[in-house]
Amino acid sequence: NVILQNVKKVYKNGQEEVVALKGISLEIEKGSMVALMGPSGSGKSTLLHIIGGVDFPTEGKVLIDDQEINKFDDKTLSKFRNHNIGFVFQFHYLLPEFTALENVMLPIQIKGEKNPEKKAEEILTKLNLLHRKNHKPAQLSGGEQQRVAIARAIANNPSLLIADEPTGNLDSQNAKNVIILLKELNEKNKMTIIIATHDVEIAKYCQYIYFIRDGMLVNVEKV
Amino acid sequence: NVILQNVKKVYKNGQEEVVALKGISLEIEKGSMVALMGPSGSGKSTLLHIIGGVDFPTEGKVLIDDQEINKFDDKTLSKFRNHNIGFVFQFHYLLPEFTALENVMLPIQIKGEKNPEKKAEEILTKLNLLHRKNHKPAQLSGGEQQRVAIARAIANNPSLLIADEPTGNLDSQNAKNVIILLKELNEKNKMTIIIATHDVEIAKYCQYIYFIRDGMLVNVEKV
Ligand SMILES: Nc1ncnc2c1ncn2[C@@H]1O[C@H](COP(=O)(O)OP(=O)(O)OP(=O)(O)O)[C@@H](O)[C@H]1O
Ligand SMILES: Nc1ncnc2c1ncn2[C@@H]1O[C@H](COP(=O)(O)OP(=O)(O)OP(=O)(O)O)[C@@H](O)[C@H]1O
Ligand SMILES: [Mg+2]
Ligand SMILES: [Mg+2]
Repeated sequence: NVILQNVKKVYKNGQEEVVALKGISLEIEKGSMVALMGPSGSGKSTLLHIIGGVDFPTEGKVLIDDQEINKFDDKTLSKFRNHNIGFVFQFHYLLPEFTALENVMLPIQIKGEKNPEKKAEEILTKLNLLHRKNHKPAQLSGGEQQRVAIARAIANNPSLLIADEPTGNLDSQNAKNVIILLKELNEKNKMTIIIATHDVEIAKYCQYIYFIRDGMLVNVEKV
Repeated sequence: NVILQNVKKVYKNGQEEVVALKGISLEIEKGSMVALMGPSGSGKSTLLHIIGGVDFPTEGKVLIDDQEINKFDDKTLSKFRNHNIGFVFQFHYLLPEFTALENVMLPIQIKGEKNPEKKAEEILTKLNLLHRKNHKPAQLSGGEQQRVAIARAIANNPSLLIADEPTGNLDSQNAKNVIILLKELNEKNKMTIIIATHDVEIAKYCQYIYFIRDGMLVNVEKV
């Protein structure tokens, strides 16, 4: 499960201070699938980065399966993330010098699993991308890059998947394929899934929607 | 106006050949506002890059106001684009070392117009971003970066604006603000506007929707 206790995030640029998160507390049950919605600039990416251990809170605690991950050292956090967390970034951050297939294989190889190539091909197939496996990111469309990022994030069958606006660059058919695949992973593999999205049609596939505005949780709705 | 005559685009990677555009012909009247829709990977970005002189066709002609831009030399094309074309890229490509304000001022300064700072601030205000003008791209949310890219593209009041999925990272309110602003520019300044989008709600603000699939124009609908 994911527990946040009074998480604050303040960005300091010289004199200016931006309070991106103003004290967020929440608990997401293990195996649930939730959406995070809110205006542009409201704090979604900041919140997801802190949950996923990609960034640290200025104040407050982040507990994943009762472990306070914001206290881990680099090495422990890195291993924890590789084994337990899959992250789809808002601007995907694929490695530009590697092909789609290699990008998806990388986390599998880091974990030390066998048959990384076969596993990576299976996931790319589920995202309708096998025909592009040998393309580098610059040779892929925007939506194809986004789908490779999704494939990479689920490659290790993480217990927690964090997806930051994973369908913004996809047409409705591809977007639907993605959310149906995620729902399947949630139901079959009990993967906890947190999705930031601007698309209420995507949010409807989740069990709860968390609404954020100006760095504060303003509402939680059961779908 | 924009005229394409049998435009083809083939990407060669060693042995592999990808035919991204299979012979596209179209004519977009000066001062019209059109949408381009189609599945992920269907060729929208490729088509927009060729129209905007960011890329070149393998075969065929691109005429903007009766000038064959795919024949221009670098210097002429660069000047033509700075004076006449605004481009919002799918992954914005803001200059990371400059602030939002500086990124928007740059095309105005290149053109040699006076009061670049004042003009840039006016446009940022229209996109609800004045409070972020001194932030560099890494200090902006995904949707804020997208809006800075839009501001930069319209800074020189181009006669042709090309926007590649400009609202994918925006909540519905911000997306609406953007499309309403573009419609205003189209009606008041007679700006020709071509928008690739996956969102039919955005496409409805245009006069025509061009549908592309597998690199071919399959339909044009009047809205
Ligand atoms: N440099 C390249 N080499 C090989 N294939 C390429 C290259 N660039 C793009 N492609 C392929 O060309 C096709 C069209 O790409 P394009 O970026 O135009 O699609 P798109 O319609 O913009 O998609 P999206 O909605 O995902 O942004 C894609 O299938 C892509 O894989
Ligand atoms: N490094 C930084 N320094 C200062 N302010 C920052 C920094 N990073 C983000 N911000 C600000 O924090 C706020 C929250 O950003 P965040 O990326 O979490 O928003 P978001 O909800 O993901 O928005 P979007 O829907 O546009 O992606 C934004 O207003 C942004 O300008
Ligand atoms: Mg974001
Ligand atoms: Mg594209």
